[in-house]
Amino acid sequence: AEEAEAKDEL
Amino acid sequence: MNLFRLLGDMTHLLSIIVLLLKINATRSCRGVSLKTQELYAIVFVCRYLDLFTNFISLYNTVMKVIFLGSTFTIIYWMRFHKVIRVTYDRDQDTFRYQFLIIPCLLLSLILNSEFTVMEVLWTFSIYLEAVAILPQLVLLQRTNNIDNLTGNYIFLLGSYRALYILNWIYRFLTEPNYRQYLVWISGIVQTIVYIDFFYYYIRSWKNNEKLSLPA
Repeated sequence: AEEAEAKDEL
Repeated sequence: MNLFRLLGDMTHLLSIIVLLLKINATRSCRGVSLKTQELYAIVFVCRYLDLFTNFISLYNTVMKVIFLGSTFTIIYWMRFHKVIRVTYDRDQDTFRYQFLIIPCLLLSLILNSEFTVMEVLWTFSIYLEAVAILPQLVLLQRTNNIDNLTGNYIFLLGSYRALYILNWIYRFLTEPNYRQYLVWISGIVQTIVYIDFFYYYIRSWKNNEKLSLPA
């Protein structure tokens, strides 16, 4: 879940 | 979305616009590394696979499409445009893809947060982006005659990375569960790659001289 948060970055 | 992130993305976008304009206006891609552009294409394709599975925001989707489209446009021009392709420094742009792709692929198979195809490819794209500029920097050092726009393109790319680090610091301080160690470490490595270039870029700008990198 932590990493999924980061997926909003390009 | 914080200001650093937005400025970072806008700087990234601007760097690509500068490159597109330069190539289109001068009908020349002299000094531009096709290898770096193709590595970026691999980076974007692997990272943006979630375009089809995970909608984040309209902003996010539009930017992803722009990055993919512009990179493939540059590659198309450099490979197939009848005027532009002739100006490509084929003999100097000799960095080997496999030196970057294979280690990054192996590393992403070992160091990832989840062993799935999507996640490994995403992680691979993070590692590959960190080193994708290297063929461009090597070419720059070789051609020894850097036009302003190529220099500005690399400077903008480096600035975008520096702004992303500020974005991560800001997010770390403001979002309680925000942590992404692989991305941070790769991002810091990626920014370090630019430090040498930044030094010469700023020096030439201060002294009002043409940019050149020592061999």
